[in-house]
Amino acid sequence: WSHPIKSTFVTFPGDIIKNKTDSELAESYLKKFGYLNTEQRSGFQSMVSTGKALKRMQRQMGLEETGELDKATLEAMKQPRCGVPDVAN
Amino acid sequence: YQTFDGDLKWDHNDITYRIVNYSPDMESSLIDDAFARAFNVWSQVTPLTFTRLFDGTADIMISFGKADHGDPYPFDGKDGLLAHAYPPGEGVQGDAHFDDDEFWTLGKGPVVKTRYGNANGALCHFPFTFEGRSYTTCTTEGRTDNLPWCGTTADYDKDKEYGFCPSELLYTFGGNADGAECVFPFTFLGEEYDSCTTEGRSDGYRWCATTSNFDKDKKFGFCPTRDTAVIGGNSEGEPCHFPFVFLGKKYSSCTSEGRGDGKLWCGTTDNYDDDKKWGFCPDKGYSLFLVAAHEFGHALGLDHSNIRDALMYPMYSYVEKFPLHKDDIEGIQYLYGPKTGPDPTPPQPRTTTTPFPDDKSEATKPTTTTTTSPVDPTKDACKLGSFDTITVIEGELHFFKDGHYWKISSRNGESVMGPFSISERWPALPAVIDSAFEDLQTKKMYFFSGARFWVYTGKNVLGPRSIEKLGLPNTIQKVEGALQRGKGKVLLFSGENFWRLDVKAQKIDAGYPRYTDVVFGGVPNDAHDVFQYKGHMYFCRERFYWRMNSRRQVDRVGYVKYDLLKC
Repeated sequence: WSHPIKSTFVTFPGDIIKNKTDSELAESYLKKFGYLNTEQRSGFQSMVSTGKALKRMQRQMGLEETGELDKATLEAMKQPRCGVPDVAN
Repeated sequence: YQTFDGDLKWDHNDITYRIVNYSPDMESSLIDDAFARAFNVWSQVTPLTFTRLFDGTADIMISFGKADHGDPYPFDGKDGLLAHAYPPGEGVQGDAHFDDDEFWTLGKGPVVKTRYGNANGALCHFPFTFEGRSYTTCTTEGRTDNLPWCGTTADYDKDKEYGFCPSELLYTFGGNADGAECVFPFTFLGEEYDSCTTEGRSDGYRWCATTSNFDKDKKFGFCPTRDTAVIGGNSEGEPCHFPFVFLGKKYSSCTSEGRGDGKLWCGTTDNYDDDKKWGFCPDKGYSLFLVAAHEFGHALGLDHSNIRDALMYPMYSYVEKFPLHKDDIEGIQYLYGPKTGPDPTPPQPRTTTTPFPDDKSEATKPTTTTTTSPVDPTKDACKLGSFDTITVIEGELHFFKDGHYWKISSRNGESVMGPFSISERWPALPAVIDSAFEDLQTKKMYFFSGARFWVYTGKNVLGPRSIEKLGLPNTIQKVEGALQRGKGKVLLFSGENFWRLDVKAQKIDAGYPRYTDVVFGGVPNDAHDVFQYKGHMYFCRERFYWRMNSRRQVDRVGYVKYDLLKC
């Protein structure tokens, strides 16, 4: 009776929220809120690294600055929030 | 705290806002109130004032929308992004948008304001007991007309207090049908509809026709969300259907099965596998007040804070206490400075020799009672922020305030005359007059103050009498405005309601009270002066007026001081 339940995920019609992997979620979060962006300065484009972006996000959220996509960071990314980017672009 | 690059801020302190549309989740008056309280959070600690406009462009335009809602930042369905706002400036700058795929509440579950019934529009009390059974949602039990209702106290069986819950069978909002209820079935593009639909719209809002044929009559309104309805999915507005079958298994309550995000959902037909109809189950929802207070922070120039307890922290969390943190206060005061000057205080009652009203003393008598303050000629009507009442007497606009009155006469080039002493002209009256009107047929003057009224015929006075004698309920604390409606009929306003007085019979007509916002859409619900002047109806709130034409369209919003007093 203690067999683990094997969940089947389905795609719900009309659902805007798509099932994403953790790294997909993190990447879209970091981009959406301005942590991971392409900065344009004097014609030079540089991509901020994901680790640096994660650290910046962790600092903003008052989390431990590990630069890793740890459980606490992932949980924070799933919380309901304001849509205004944390880092201005 | 953070401000936006360049410390973007408003270059004026009298900020205007406009609520462009409403969410179906809460009654419009609750939404109005949540936004007003959210602005108040900021006006309490800065010199900023916030005035609501009902048309035109305001500094802060507030709207609800779903997914792609007309700007480059689409919302994302239920949860996730709740709202966003733009920093101060022209155009979309300063505007605040709220995701209507969220369930908007006051943070602690459905807030259901009732209509009709006998509870004066009170909120539902959940749970409530009816015939020994406990109800946590509105119910149609005990009725044959399918209208959902609820108890407004814990025990309907004992208190018998109830009201009707939001339902498309009772009313609609927005649209062009003045809040009329849906008519089912109705025809739209040749098809017949038995329930509210999102067909024909790209914004996902549910609507219905308010006549049997939309194609012919073009009358419609949006459907309010029932408290039992699912949120989002593809069946918004429908209740859960229990039990329902999902992947061959029967469910008798909401489940998170099938989802990776743990959200509770239900089928809205008996078999999800066949019908694929579903929605999220109602939960505590998000506090519109808290989210709005945060968004208005952006609209005033604050960016996100990294202090977890600050209102401007980007994540939502529910708090019951005053939401501003020291960090928020420092941030907003960095932009606009601290609040200056004392809080406004209500006028103190003046000494009067008028005895407390006694209905037994109703008789026409010359009066000897007076207010005793002398007229101060330096009192300038143009320096007053608002008036106790404004009314037309003998064709001249009169402004009453705290024992004095001023008048504007077209015979006098529309300049202000006064101050005059109320006690000299109408000796029986108290200093503060809440409302007044002149009966056009008899030329009698009616004055209201608190729960009392007086009738002047020339120099003779009748009263004070209790307003209950007119048939007004004893719960009314004051009559705030009066509008002449045809011969011998006057509308009396108080709170969110109005009543029609038959002046000759001295009785309120049957069928009243009615909701002010249902009949007079677009004017403030909390107007403190309502009067008729030169064919227009005026609703005043603080120093502003909303002018409504005979077709009940607000055709002007302006300043009492500049437009009426000609200061």
